[in-house]
Amino acid sequence: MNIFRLSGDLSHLLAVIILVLKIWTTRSCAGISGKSQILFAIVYVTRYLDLVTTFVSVYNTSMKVIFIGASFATIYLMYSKFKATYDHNHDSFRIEFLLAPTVILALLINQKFTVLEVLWTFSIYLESVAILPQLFMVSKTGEAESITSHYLFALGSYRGLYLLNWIYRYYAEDHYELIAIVSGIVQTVLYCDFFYLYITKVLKGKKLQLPA
Amino acid sequence: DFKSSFHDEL
Repeated sequence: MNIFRLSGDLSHLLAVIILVLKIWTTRSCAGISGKSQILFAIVYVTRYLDLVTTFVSVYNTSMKVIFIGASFATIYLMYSKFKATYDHNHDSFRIEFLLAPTVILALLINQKFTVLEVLWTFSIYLESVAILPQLFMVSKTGEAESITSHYLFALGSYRGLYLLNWIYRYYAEDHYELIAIVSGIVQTVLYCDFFYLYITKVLKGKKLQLPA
Repeated sequence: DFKSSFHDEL
């Protein structure tokens, strides 16, 4: 464990907590993409299957349980409790176009052709594009509530911090996983446009407005 | 070969 990975995990934890709190306290999931949340639930379930096979540490296990729990809680809030506030019209990204290629890619490019490893690889590929429906929705609505932009900033930062963690681990532990690194770069690059808007607008107290 | 498939990160 290193400071980059720890702050990345905490940023990720912050993001999922902000999201659940935002929906719970405002009793509304306006502006949130349910499709991205479904993709994240798939990411966590397929990646954390090793919860039942390998015990790494209390920290590792508890974080995995929290991420799976928070993502299912969010889906429950969005598609059941507050489904009246779910914005179907703007959440129209076709997630089949993300699922099919990532499944195929995971079958073709992986470290070991075993069930757990292919599912882990699929989860890594899917996570790199899972935010697209959310970013697509923000671009369609042309704006995002500030709490939603804080959620996106924390979520985007987590994988950016993981990039630093991988650089550190390459030099300090001579350890690297190319699949995770390449996907992590793609994932972080997808947020660049949003990061720019967040830093130039939201941090100055303005609302996140995309140029129409 | 367990090492390569062992992912200790979240």
